[in-house]
Amino acid sequence: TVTIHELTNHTYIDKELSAALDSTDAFEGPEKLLEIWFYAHSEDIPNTNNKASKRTLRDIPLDQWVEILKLVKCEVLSIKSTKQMHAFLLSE
Amino acid sequence: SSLFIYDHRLTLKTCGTTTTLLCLERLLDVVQEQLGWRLKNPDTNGKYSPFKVFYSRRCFMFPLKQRGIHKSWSSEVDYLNQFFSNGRSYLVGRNDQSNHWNLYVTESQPVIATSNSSQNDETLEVLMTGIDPSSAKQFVSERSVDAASSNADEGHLLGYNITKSTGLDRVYDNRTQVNFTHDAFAFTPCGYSSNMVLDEQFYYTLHVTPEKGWSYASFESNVPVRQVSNNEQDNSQVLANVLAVFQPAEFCLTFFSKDSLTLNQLAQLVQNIKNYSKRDRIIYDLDDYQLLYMRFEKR
Repeated sequence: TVTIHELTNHTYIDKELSAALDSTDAFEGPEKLLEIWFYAHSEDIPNTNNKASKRTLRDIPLDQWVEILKLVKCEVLSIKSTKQMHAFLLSE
Repeated sequence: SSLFIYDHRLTLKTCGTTTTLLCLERLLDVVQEQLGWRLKNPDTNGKYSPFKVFYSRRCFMFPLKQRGIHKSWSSEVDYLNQFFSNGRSYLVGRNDQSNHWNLYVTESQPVIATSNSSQNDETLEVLMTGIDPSSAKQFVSERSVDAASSNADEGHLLGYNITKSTGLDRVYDNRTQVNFTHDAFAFTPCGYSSNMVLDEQFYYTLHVTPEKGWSYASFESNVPVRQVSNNEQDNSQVLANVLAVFQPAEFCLTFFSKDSLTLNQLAQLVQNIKNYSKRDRIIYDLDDYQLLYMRFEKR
Protein backbone atom coordinates (compact mmCIF):
# COMPACT_ATOMS: atom_id res chain seq x y z
CA THR A 1 0.00 0.00 0.00
CA VAL A 2 0.96 3.62 -0.36
CA THR A 3 2.75 5.57 2.37
CA ILE A 4 3.12 9.30 2.98
CA HIS A 5 6.70 8.98 1.72
CA GLU A 6 5.22 8.88 -1.79
CA LEU A 7 4.49 12.61 -1.52
CA THR A 8 8.13 13.55 -1.23
CA ASN A 9 10.01 11.31 -3.62
CA HIS A 10 8.92 12.56 -7.04
CA THR A 11 11.51 12.57 -9.80
CA TYR A 12 9.93 15.79 -11.02
CA ILE A 13 7.04 17.90 -9.83
CA ASP A 14 5.58 21.14 -11.15
CA LYS A 15 4.17 22.70 -7.99
CA GLU A 16 3.18 25.90 -9.72
CA LEU A 17 1.11 24.05 -12.29
CA SER A 18 -0.43 21.77 -9.68
CA ALA A 19 -1.46 24.78 -7.57
CA ALA A 20 -2.95 26.71 -10.48
CA LEU A 21 -4.62 23.97 -12.49
CA ASP A 22 -8.35 24.41 -12.91
CA SER A 23 -10.03 21.60 -14.79
CA THR A 24 -13.49 23.08 -15.10
CA ASP A 25 -14.99 21.86 -18.38
CA ALA A 26 -11.80 19.98 -19.23
CA PHE A 27 -13.10 16.48 -18.79
CA GLU A 28 -15.01 14.48 -21.33
CA GLY A 29 -14.66 11.06 -19.80
CA PRO A 30 -13.41 8.46 -22.28
CA GLU A 31 -9.67 8.64 -22.84
CA LYS A 32 -7.63 8.10 -25.95
CA LEU A 33 -5.06 5.37 -25.43
CA LEU A 34 -1.99 5.18 -27.63
CA GLU A 35 0.58 2.46 -27.09
CA ILE A 36 3.66 2.09 -29.26
CA TRP A 37 6.07 -0.79 -28.95
CA PHE A 38 9.15 0.26 -30.89
CA TYR A 39 10.70 -3.12 -30.16
CA ALA A 40 9.25 -6.32 -28.77
CA HIS A 41 11.72 -6.37 -25.89
CA SER A 42 14.24 -3.94 -24.50
CA GLU A 43 16.94 -6.48 -25.39
CA ASP A 44 16.09 -5.93 -29.07
CA ILE A 45 17.05 -2.24 -29.02
CA PRO A 46 19.98 -1.71 -31.40
CA ASN A 47 23.22 -0.16 -30.28
CA THR A 48 23.35 2.96 -32.43
CA ASN A 49 25.97 5.02 -30.64
CA ASN A 50 28.89 2.56 -30.56
CA LYS A 51 29.07 2.87 -26.79
CA ALA A 52 28.72 0.22 -24.16
CA SER A 53 25.15 1.20 -23.29
CA LYS A 54 22.22 1.45 -25.69
CA ARG A 55 20.16 4.62 -25.84
CA THR A 56 16.51 4.06 -25.04
CA LEU A 57 13.25 6.01 -24.81
CA ARG A 58 14.10 6.78 -21.19
CA ASP A 59 17.18 8.69 -22.38
CA ILE A 60 15.06 11.26 -24.20
CA PRO A 61 15.29 14.45 -22.12
CA LEU A 62 12.30 15.82 -20.26
CA ASP A 63 12.14 19.02 -22.33
CA GLN A 64 11.55 16.90 -25.44
CA TRP A 65 8.66 15.10 -23.77
CA VAL A 66 7.25 18.45 -22.68
CA GLU A 67 7.42 19.64 -26.29
CA ILE A 68 5.70 16.47 -27.54
CA LEU A 69 3.01 16.67 -24.88
CA LYS A 70 2.25 20.28 -25.80
CA LEU A 71 0.99 18.96 -29.13
CA VAL A 72 -1.39 16.76 -27.17
CA LYS A 73 -2.54 19.69 -25.00
CA CYS A 74 -1.12 18.12 -21.85
CA GLU A 75 1.39 19.39 -19.30
CA VAL A 76 3.51 17.38 -16.89
CA LEU A 77 2.29 17.58 -13.31
CA SER A 78 4.74 15.10 -11.83
CA ILE A 79 6.95 12.12 -12.63
CA LYS A 80 7.86 9.01 -10.69
CA SER A 81 10.78 6.97 -12.01
CA THR A 82 11.69 3.41 -11.18
CA LYS A 83 14.50 1.17 -12.37
CA GLN A 84 12.53 0.18 -15.46
CA MET A 85 10.12 3.00 -16.31
CA HIS A 86 9.05 6.61 -16.00
CA ALA A 87 5.44 7.30 -14.99
CA PHE A 88 4.19 10.79 -15.89
CA LEU A 89 1.05 12.26 -14.35
CA LEU A 90 -0.36 14.83 -16.76
CA SER A 91 -2.80 17.71 -16.72
CA GLU A 92 -6.33 17.29 -18.19
CA SER B 1 -3.87 11.78 -18.23
CA SER B 2 -0.77 9.62 -18.01
CA LEU B 3 2.36 8.71 -19.92
CA PHE B 4 4.41 5.60 -19.21
CA ILE B 5 7.84 5.29 -20.77
CA TYR B 6 9.81 2.08 -20.83
CA ASP B 7 13.10 1.56 -22.67
CA HIS B 8 11.41 0.16 -25.77
CA ARG B 9 7.75 1.19 -25.57
CA LEU B 10 5.41 3.86 -24.29
CA THR B 11 1.77 4.26 -23.35
CA LEU B 12 0.00 7.62 -23.57
CA LYS B 13 -3.49 7.86 -22.13
CA THR B 14 -5.12 11.26 -22.34
CA CYS B 15 -8.49 12.56 -21.24
CA GLY B 16 -10.78 15.37 -22.24
CA THR B 17 -10.35 17.23 -25.49
CA THR B 18 -6.67 16.35 -25.80
CA THR B 19 -5.18 15.81 -29.25
CA THR B 20 -3.30 12.60 -28.64
CA LEU B 21 -2.52 11.59 -32.21
CA LEU B 22 -1.16 15.01 -33.14
CA CYS B 23 2.04 14.14 -31.29
CA LEU B 24 2.81 11.22 -33.57
CA GLU B 25 4.89 13.00 -36.19
CA ARG B 26 7.08 14.80 -33.67
CA LEU B 27 7.35 11.76 -31.43
CA LEU B 28 8.59 9.56 -34.25
CA ASP B 29 11.02 12.28 -35.37
CA VAL B 30 12.42 12.68 -31.86
CA VAL B 31 12.89 8.93 -31.46
CA GLN B 32 14.77 8.75 -34.74
CA GLU B 33 16.86 11.88 -34.13
CA GLN B 34 17.68 11.29 -30.48
CA LEU B 35 18.12 7.54 -30.46
CA GLY B 36 19.09 6.81 -34.05
CA TRP B 37 16.41 4.14 -34.32
CA ARG B 38 15.50 3.35 -37.93
CA LEU B 39 11.73 3.18 -37.92
CA LYS B 40 10.89 3.64 -41.57
CA ASN B 41 10.39 0.63 -43.74
CA PRO B 42 11.61 1.00 -47.35
CA ASP B 43 9.08 -1.66 -48.44
CA THR B 44 6.07 0.38 -47.32
CA ASN B 45 6.42 3.75 -49.05
CA GLY B 46 8.49 5.13 -46.23
CA LYS B 47 5.89 4.55 -43.56
CA TYR B 48 6.92 3.73 -40.02
CA SER B 49 7.20 0.16 -38.82
CA PRO B 50 7.56 -0.02 -35.06
CA PHE B 51 7.04 -3.46 -33.59
CA LYS B 52 3.42 -2.81 -32.63
CA VAL B 53 0.96 0.07 -32.34
CA PHE B 54 -2.34 0.12 -30.44
CA TYR B 55 -4.78 3.01 -30.40
CA SER B 56 -8.12 2.63 -28.69
CA ARG B 57 -10.94 4.53 -27.11
CA ARG B 58 -14.52 4.11 -26.03
CA CYS B 59 -16.89 6.24 -28.10
CA PHE B 60 -16.94 9.78 -26.80
CA MET B 61 -19.72 11.18 -24.67
CA PHE B 62 -19.46 14.57 -26.38
CA PRO B 63 -17.84 13.97 -29.79
CA LEU B 64 -18.55 17.48 -31.00
CA LYS B 65 -16.31 18.89 -28.28
CA GLN B 66 -13.33 16.99 -29.66
CA ARG B 67 -10.83 18.78 -31.87
CA GLY B 68 -9.86 18.05 -35.49
CA ILE B 69 -9.13 14.43 -36.29
CA HIS B 70 -10.59 13.28 -32.99
CA LYS B 71 -14.10 14.25 -34.01
CA SER B 72 -14.60 10.88 -35.73
CA TRP B 73 -13.12 7.42 -35.60
CA SER B 74 -12.66 7.25 -39.37
CA SER B 75 -10.58 10.46 -39.29
CA GLU B 76 -8.39 9.01 -36.57
CA VAL B 77 -7.87 5.79 -38.53
CA ASP B 78 -7.05 7.73 -41.72
CA TYR B 79 -4.53 9.76 -39.75
CA LEU B 80 -2.90 6.65 -38.25
CA ASN B 81 -2.73 5.05 -41.69
CA GLN B 82 -0.64 7.98 -42.89
CA PHE B 83 2.06 6.81 -40.50
CA PHE B 84 1.66 3.04 -40.40
CA SER B 85 1.18 0.66 -43.31
CA ASN B 86 -0.22 -2.42 -41.64
CA GLY B 87 -2.98 -1.15 -39.38
CA ARG B 88 -6.44 -2.62 -38.89
CA SER B 89 -9.37 -0.92 -37.23
CA TYR B 90 -12.22 -2.49 -35.30
CA LEU B 91 -15.49 -1.25 -33.92
CA VAL B 92 -16.18 -3.49 -30.95
CA GLY B 93 -19.67 -3.77 -29.48
CA ARG B 94 -22.99 -2.55 -30.77
CA ASN B 95 -22.75 0.08 -33.47
CA ASP B 96 -26.23 1.37 -32.70
CA GLN B 97 -25.38 2.12 -29.09
CA SER B 98 -23.31 4.99 -27.81
CA ASN B 99 -21.11 2.77 -25.71
CA HIS B 100 -19.05 0.76 -28.19
CA TRP B 101 -15.30 0.66 -28.24
CA ASN B 102 -12.85 1.37 -31.06
CA LEU B 103 -9.48 -0.22 -31.67
CA TYR B 104 -6.69 0.33 -34.17
CA VAL B 105 -3.82 -2.14 -34.11
CA THR B 106 -0.90 -2.84 -36.43
CA GLU B 107 0.41 -6.24 -37.32
CA SER B 108 3.46 -7.14 -35.29
CA GLN B 109 6.76 -6.75 -37.06
CA PRO B 110 9.00 -9.81 -37.16
CA VAL B 111 11.18 -9.86 -34.05
CA ILE B 112 14.67 -8.87 -35.15
CA ALA B 113 16.72 -10.26 -32.32
CA THR B 114 16.16 -13.38 -30.30
CA SER B 115 15.20 -12.41 -26.83
CA ASN B 116 15.50 -14.48 -23.70
CA SER B 117 12.40 -12.88 -22.35
CA SER B 118 9.18 -14.83 -22.71
CA GLN B 119 7.11 -12.29 -20.83
CA ASN B 120 3.38 -12.68 -21.27
CA ASP B 121 2.15 -9.17 -21.84
CA GLU B 122 -1.42 -8.51 -20.75
CA THR B 123 -3.52 -5.39 -20.31
CA LEU B 124 -6.80 -5.11 -18.43
CA GLU B 125 -8.95 -2.04 -18.89
CA VAL B 126 -12.27 -1.28 -17.20
CA LEU B 127 -14.26 1.72 -18.43
CA MET B 128 -17.12 2.70 -16.14
CA THR B 129 -20.02 5.14 -16.54
CA GLY B 130 -22.79 6.16 -14.18
CA ILE B 131 -20.68 6.06 -11.02
CA ASP B 132 -22.79 5.66 -7.93
CA PRO B 133 -23.31 9.17 -6.45
CA SER B 134 -21.98 8.17 -3.04
CA SER B 135 -18.84 6.79 -4.69
CA ALA B 136 -18.48 9.81 -6.97
CA LYS B 137 -18.44 12.13 -3.94
CA GLN B 138 -15.10 10.67 -2.91
CA PHE B 139 -13.50 12.24 -5.95
CA VAL B 140 -14.66 15.79 -5.33
CA SER B 141 -12.14 17.87 -3.40
CA GLU B 142 -12.62 21.33 -2.06
CA ARG B 143 -9.55 23.46 -2.49
CA SER B 144 -8.83 26.84 -3.95
CA VAL B 145 -6.83 27.23 -7.11
CA ASP B 146 -4.00 29.58 -6.22
CA ALA B 147 -0.63 29.68 -7.91
CA ALA B 148 0.75 31.71 -4.98
CA SER B 149 0.34 28.75 -2.63
CA SER B 150 2.44 26.45 -4.78
CA ASN B 151 4.53 25.21 -1.86
CA ALA B 152 1.59 23.40 -0.34
CA ASP B 153 0.95 21.19 -3.38
CA GLU B 154 -2.52 20.41 -2.19
CA GLY B 155 -3.49 18.57 -5.38
CA HIS B 156 -0.97 15.81 -4.77
CA LEU B 157 -1.80 15.66 -1.06
CA LEU B 158 -5.52 15.34 -1.75
CA GLY B 159 -4.80 12.79 -4.45
CA TYR B 160 -2.85 10.75 -1.92
CA ASN B 161 -5.70 11.03 0.59
CA ILE B 162 -8.24 9.84 -2.01
CA THR B 163 -6.07 6.87 -2.89
CA LYS B 164 -5.88 5.88 0.77
CA SER B 165 -9.52 6.48 1.66
CA THR B 166 -10.91 4.65 -1.37
CA GLY B 167 -8.49 1.74 -1.04
CA LEU B 168 -7.32 2.15 -4.62
CA ASP B 169 -3.81 1.33 -3.43
CA ARG B 170 -5.06 -2.10 -2.38
CA VAL B 171 -6.59 -3.27 -5.66
CA TYR B 172 -3.80 -5.83 -5.96
CA ASP B 173 -2.90 -8.27 -3.24
CA ASN B 174 0.85 -7.63 -3.16
CA ARG B 175 1.82 -10.91 -1.55
CA THR B 176 5.32 -10.84 -3.02
CA GLN B 177 5.96 -7.51 -1.28
CA VAL B 178 7.31 -5.93 -4.45
CA ASN B 179 8.12 -2.25 -4.49
CA PHE B 180 5.07 0.01 -4.78
CA THR B 181 5.28 3.52 -6.23
CA HIS B 182 2.35 5.93 -6.16
CA ASP B 183 1.50 9.30 -7.70
CA ALA B 184 -1.98 10.81 -7.59
CA PHE B 185 -3.58 14.17 -8.12
CA ALA B 186 -6.98 15.57 -7.17
CA PHE B 187 -8.17 18.15 -9.69
CA THR B 188 -10.21 21.26 -8.96
CA PRO B 189 -13.17 21.42 -8.90
CA CYS B 190 -13.25 17.64 -9.17
CA GLY B 191 -11.54 14.68 -10.75
CA TYR B 192 -8.70 12.35 -9.87
CA SER B 193 -5.79 10.74 -11.69
CA SER B 194 -3.28 8.27 -10.32
CA ASN B 195 -0.36 6.15 -11.44
CA MET B 196 0.78 3.16 -9.40
CA VAL B 197 3.89 1.16 -10.29
CA LEU B 198 4.53 -2.30 -8.89
CA ASP B 199 7.85 -4.11 -8.91
CA GLU B 200 9.47 -1.16 -10.75
CA GLN B 201 7.92 -2.30 -14.06
CA PHE B 202 4.14 -2.85 -13.98
CA TYR B 203 1.60 -0.06 -13.72
CA TYR B 204 -2.02 0.55 -13.10
CA THR B 205 -3.63 3.89 -13.65
CA LEU B 206 -6.99 5.42 -12.77
CA HIS B 207 -8.76 8.48 -14.12
CA VAL B 208 -12.02 9.67 -12.65
CA THR B 209 -14.45 12.40 -13.70
CA PRO B 210 -17.26 12.27 -11.15
CA GLU B 211 -19.59 14.91 -12.60
CA LYS B 212 -23.24 14.09 -12.14
CA GLY B 213 -24.95 13.12 -15.39
CA TRP B 214 -21.80 12.04 -17.21
CA SER B 215 -19.60 10.49 -14.56
CA TYR B 216 -16.84 8.25 -15.80
CA ALA B 217 -13.92 6.27 -14.39
CA SER B 218 -11.26 4.19 -16.02
CA PHE B 219 -8.86 1.59 -14.70
CA GLU B 220 -6.03 0.26 -16.83
CA SER B 221 -3.38 -2.19 -15.75
CA ASN B 222 -0.57 -4.34 -17.09
CA VAL B 223 0.14 -5.89 -13.68
CA PRO B 224 0.47 -9.71 -13.88
CA VAL B 225 -1.89 -10.38 -11.04
CA ARG B 226 -0.96 -13.99 -10.35
CA GLN B 227 2.70 -13.12 -10.21
CA VAL B 228 2.44 -10.28 -7.69
CA SER B 229 -0.14 -12.10 -5.57
CA ASN B 230 1.71 -15.40 -5.47
CA ASN B 231 -1.24 -17.03 -7.27
CA GLU B 232 -3.65 -15.90 -4.54
CA GLN B 233 -5.58 -13.45 -6.73
CA ASP B 234 -6.90 -13.31 -10.29
CA ASN B 235 -8.21 -10.54 -12.54
CA SER B 236 -11.83 -11.22 -11.63
CA GLN B 237 -10.99 -10.28 -8.04
CA VAL B 238 -9.16 -7.20 -9.24
CA LEU B 239 -12.27 -6.28 -11.21
CA ALA B 240 -14.43 -6.80 -8.12
CA ASN B 241 -12.17 -4.50 -6.09
CA VAL B 242 -12.42 -1.78 -8.73
CA LEU B 243 -16.20 -2.11 -9.06
CA ALA B 244 -16.59 -1.90 -5.30
CA VAL B 245 -15.00 1.56 -5.32
CA PHE B 246 -17.08 3.00 -8.18
CA GLN B 247 -20.28 0.91 -8.31
CA PRO B 248 -20.93 2.01 -11.90
CA ALA B 249 -24.28 1.69 -13.65
CA GLU B 250 -22.48 0.27 -16.66
CA PHE B 251 -18.98 -0.83 -17.55
CA CYS B 252 -17.03 -2.49 -20.30
CA LEU B 253 -13.98 -4.61 -19.79
CA THR B 254 -11.24 -5.16 -22.34
CA PHE B 255 -8.44 -7.62 -21.83
CA PHE B 256 -5.48 -8.14 -24.17
CA SER B 257 -3.32 -11.17 -23.67
CA LYS B 258 -0.85 -13.22 -25.64
CA ASP B 259 -1.92 -16.24 -23.62
CA SER B 260 -5.31 -17.56 -24.74
CA LEU B 261 -5.60 -19.72 -21.62
CA THR B 262 -5.42 -16.66 -19.36
CA LEU B 263 -7.95 -14.87 -21.51
CA ASN B 264 -10.41 -17.76 -21.57
CA GLN B 265 -10.09 -18.19 -17.80
CA LEU B 266 -10.97 -14.55 -17.26
CA ALA B 267 -13.90 -14.80 -19.69
CA GLN B 268 -15.26 -17.68 -17.61
CA LEU B 269 -14.59 -16.04 -14.25
CA VAL B 270 -16.49 -12.89 -15.07
CA GLN B 271 -19.52 -14.58 -16.66
CA ASN B 272 -21.57 -13.83 -13.59
CA ILE B 273 -20.85 -10.66 -11.67
CA LYS B 274 -23.04 -9.92 -8.68
CA ASN B 275 -25.58 -7.14 -9.36
CA TYR B 276 -24.66 -6.92 -13.06
CA SER B 277 -26.10 -8.38 -16.26
CA LYS B 278 -23.81 -9.25 -19.13
CA ARG B 279 -24.77 -7.52 -22.38
CA ASP B 280 -21.89 -8.29 -24.75
CA ARG B 281 -19.06 -10.79 -24.87
CA ILE B 282 -16.73 -10.72 -27.87
CA ILE B 283 -13.36 -12.37 -28.46
CA TYR B 284 -11.03 -11.32 -31.25
CA ASP B 285 -7.92 -13.04 -32.54
CA LEU B 286 -5.52 -10.21 -33.26
CA ASP B 287 -2.31 -11.47 -34.78
CA ASP B 288 -0.22 -12.41 -31.72
CA TYR B 289 -2.76 -11.15 -29.17
CA GLN B 290 -6.26 -12.08 -28.18
CA LEU B 291 -8.80 -9.52 -27.10
CA LEU B 292 -11.74 -10.07 -24.78
CA TYR B 293 -14.45 -7.41 -24.71
CA MET B 294 -17.37 -7.63 -22.28
CA ARG B 295 -20.03 -5.12 -21.36
CA PHE B 296 -22.23 -5.17 -18.27
CA GLU B 297 -25.14 -3.19 -16.92
CA LYS B 298 -26.32 -2.93 -13.34
CA ARG B 299 -29.48 -4.93 -12.60
